[in-house]
Amino acid sequence: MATLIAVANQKGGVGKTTTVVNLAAYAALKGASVLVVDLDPQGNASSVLAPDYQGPSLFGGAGILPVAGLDTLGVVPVGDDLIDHEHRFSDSAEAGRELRHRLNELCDPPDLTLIDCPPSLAILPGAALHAADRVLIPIQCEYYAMEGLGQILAYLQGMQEEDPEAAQLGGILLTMYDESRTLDRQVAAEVRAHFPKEVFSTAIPRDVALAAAPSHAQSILHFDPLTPGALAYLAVTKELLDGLE
Amino acid sequence: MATLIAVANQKGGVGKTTTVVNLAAYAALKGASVLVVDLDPQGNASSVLAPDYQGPSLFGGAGILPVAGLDTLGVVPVGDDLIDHEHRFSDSAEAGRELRHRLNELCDPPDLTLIDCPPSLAILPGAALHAADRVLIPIQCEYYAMEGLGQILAYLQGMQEEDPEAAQLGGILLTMYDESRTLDRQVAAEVRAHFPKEVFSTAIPRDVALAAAPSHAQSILHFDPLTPGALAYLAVTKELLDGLE
Ligand SMILES: Nc1ncnc2c1ncn2[C@@H]1O[C@H](COP(=O)(O)OP(=O)(O)OP(=O)(O)O)[C@@H](O)[C@H]1O
Ligand SMILES: Nc1ncnc2c1ncn2[C@@H]1O[C@H](COP(=O)(O)OP(=O)(O)OP(=O)(O)O)[C@@H](O)[C@H]1O
Ligand SMILES: [Mg+2]
Ligand SMILES: [Mg+2]
Repeated sequence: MATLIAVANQKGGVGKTTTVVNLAAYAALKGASVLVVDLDPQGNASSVLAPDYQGPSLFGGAGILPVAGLDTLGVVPVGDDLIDHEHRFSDSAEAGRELRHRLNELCDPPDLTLIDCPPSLAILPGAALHAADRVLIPIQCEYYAMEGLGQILAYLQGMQEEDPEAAQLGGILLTMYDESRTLDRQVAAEVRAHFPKEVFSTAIPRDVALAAAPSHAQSILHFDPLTPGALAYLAVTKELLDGLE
Repeated sequence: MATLIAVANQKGGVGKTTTVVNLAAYAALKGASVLVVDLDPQGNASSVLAPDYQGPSLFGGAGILPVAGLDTLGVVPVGDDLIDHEHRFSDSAEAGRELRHRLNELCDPPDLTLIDCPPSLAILPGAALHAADRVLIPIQCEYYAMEGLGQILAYLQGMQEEDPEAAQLGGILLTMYDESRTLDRQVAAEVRAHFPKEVFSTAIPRDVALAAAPSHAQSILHFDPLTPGALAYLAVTKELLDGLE
């Protein structure tokens, strides 16, 4: 297996971090060895998976920290130095090579590595897209997010033309889906029509438990595994793992 | 009056663009001369206020476009060249000086200039924070957004120590507030307790009309002015304009 997935979308607030944290938890629950790499200077994934961490980021020599409650899950947290390292690279491809190199030095490749990206198409997310095998794009069912989908797909295509090793599209995940809103139904239908093979059949519903779990530094698995949001992330994890074999 | 306000928050999806577009519309409705500057390469504000624009960004020589339906509102849209210009500057202060300079060349200062920032603390939002008189920080009532508030306030403080001309905190706006959720009430209470003077008394409720209006390239004023979201932006605009006199 040993798949490296970048979870990316330059549109902000679409559920990138929520997807990384919860996919990682359910994949580890199923027995896969999982590594989360936090490449977002905001450090939201780190605040859940390694809340007391003080230290460098991956580029500064960070190691893998265990995550309480899940034996096969580890995290490389963000450090205050991440932004400084971003300035060191002349482009994303160079940063991507170093990212891959550092990950290979850290450990034998786990079954699944998930990289949480910041909301941009700058050097850090670019590095993740160069280093990754696949990219998973969370998108909320709203107009601005749909507009942004074209941008990241065009960016991805441009990258693949220059660097055949760059990530392939690994899936589009509909998030914060509210069945009762016409807007959400329309956007979801439009995205499924344009990308029939790429969109996960499970959509993540809007569920306040998903927004509350981080304030307890927990994934939804440990916070409240029976909520609609939890069951949806369990189903998406199964879809993802089935697709990787 | 002639106030330049940067609407910024490195946390993604908190309502920066929605706030810029709708504050601008209601301020223009009240007769103020208003300019919106889109500094986000995503171009979400431009897709509502100048949907058919093809051309350079402010740094590439863009002019002011009128906005249909509001005589005293103009917009400087985003162009494909924006990301290239970002690489030209060695730091935010230099970019901020050029931003101020270009705006001064474009026109006599309008009563109100609103800059829509991308979700980061990189050069472009940094330029806006250096050029602006005040910064308005939208924040959704959720955990990650609250965590991020400390980061942007620390960034702002660091800037003010180096550059006394840099923006002062002009207000914190609670967005997507859902009265029925405990999480929202807790976060709102915590933010109001920490920043009693800075938080606008009006909170913007979660209202699907605000998410639907952009797909019609309209502000909420023209899309559906009687919805809770519209009435809240009207009230916030009044609070903002009263505070500027
Ligand atoms: N399905 C959901 N239902 C309800 N709330 C959600 C859901 N998914 C995410 N959230 C909440 O919405 C907000 C945005 O999600 P999140 O921070 O994961 O997005 P992001 O894309 O990582 O944001 P950024 O662009 O800032 O990195 C967070 O407060 C999160 O807790
Ligand atoms: N009060 C609200 N009620 C319901 N939906 C809202 C509200 N405010 C904003 N939205 C929707 O939430 C999403 C995020 O808002 P918006 O794009 O304005 O945030 P942003 O901070 O500008 O995002 P980015 O960080 O990507 O620039 C958009 O789809 C928008 O239409
Ligand atoms: Mg995130
Ligand atoms: Mg925006």
